[in-house]
Amino acid sequence: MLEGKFDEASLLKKVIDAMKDSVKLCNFNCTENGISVQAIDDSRVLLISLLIEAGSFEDYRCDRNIVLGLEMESLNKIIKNGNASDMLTLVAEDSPDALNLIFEDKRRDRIAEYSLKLMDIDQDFLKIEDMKFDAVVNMPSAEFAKICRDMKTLSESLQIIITKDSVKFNSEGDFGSGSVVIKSFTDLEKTEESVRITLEKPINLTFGAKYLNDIIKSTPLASQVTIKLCDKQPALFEYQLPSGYLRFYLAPKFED
Amino acid sequence: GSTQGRLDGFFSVM
Repeated sequence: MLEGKFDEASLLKKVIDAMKDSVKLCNFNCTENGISVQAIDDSRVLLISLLIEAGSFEDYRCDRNIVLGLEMESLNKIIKNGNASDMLTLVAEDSPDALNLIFEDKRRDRIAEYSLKLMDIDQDFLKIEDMKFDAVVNMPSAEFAKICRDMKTLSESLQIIITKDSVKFNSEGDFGSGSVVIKSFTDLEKTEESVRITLEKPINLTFGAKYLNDIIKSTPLASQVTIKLCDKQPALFEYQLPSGYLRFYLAPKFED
Repeated sequence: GSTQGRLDGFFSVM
């Protein structure tokens, strides 16, 4: 049996909101360590890897491994019915045909209970090897989101160029071009505002702006985003959860 | 022009 209680529904609300536009059907794998999801978008360009460790829950138990096949849009409809500050408990039997979601407000005078039908989802499980990256950028997630949004107004592609201590986001469009350069920066009082660049080799990669604008839907989850890049290899965008992560692997574009 | 790459070449199916 699975029983996982979040102190606040807001965490799962944000996670589902970040994923629902990229992937439609997901298997949620529940084990004693927590809940993990791996899902790839229909175009096979973006891979989502989610880990909500048991530590992200106030109470968590899962006696046997359970797979919950969930339709993200349906899950999102139910999740939106709960208040962000409600406690949220996920309950499923050992061989479940439904996932129960129970929202309780903190004063305990209102309990809302929903049942979501499960689906049998036949999905490839991809092996994600430990990848080597030539550049790692840690930066404020809100700043990264603004850059992705701004650059998308110009072009469907966003070029990321990293040299020494700066990252250049470059967009070349039909009616004009634009770029934003950010440099390493340490804010001792507000560490979440800092930019850290670790570089082994210079980077020049181009990504689809559409996918980046899906990834930045994770911005409410974490104040910082970590971007890991290597030439001719999928990039990794990571948002840390209180205990766990939401990761996106994005295949780059290449010149014909 | 540029072409969107796919992930299939990078990750193997388990």
